[in-house]
Amino acid sequence: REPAVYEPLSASMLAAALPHEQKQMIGERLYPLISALHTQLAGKITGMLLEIDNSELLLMLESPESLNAKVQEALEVLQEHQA
Amino acid sequence: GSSVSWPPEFHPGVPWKGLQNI
Repeated sequence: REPAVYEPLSASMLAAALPHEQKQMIGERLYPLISALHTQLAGKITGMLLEIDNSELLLMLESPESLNAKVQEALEVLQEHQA
Repeated sequence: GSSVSWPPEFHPGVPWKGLQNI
């Protein structure tokens, strides 16, 4: 699959979309970032993070530090869940 | 376990299954 290139997501773009479209738009942008960190678990981690509020997800897309912290949290929850 | 249904996995270009719960 060719990696898709998306323009940065803005709050106004999100506001114009339906709720399920909003999560999809965020997911399409989050996934490649998470995939770069954890290739094997990127799908699961992205799915977990999409349960977070959109406003916070937008901040994470713009802040690698915030994203990394949430990815780490998600990993720990995932490992506990699978244990 | 081997059959873990949570979390719903996201795959690029595929509608996210977790959307059902929103």
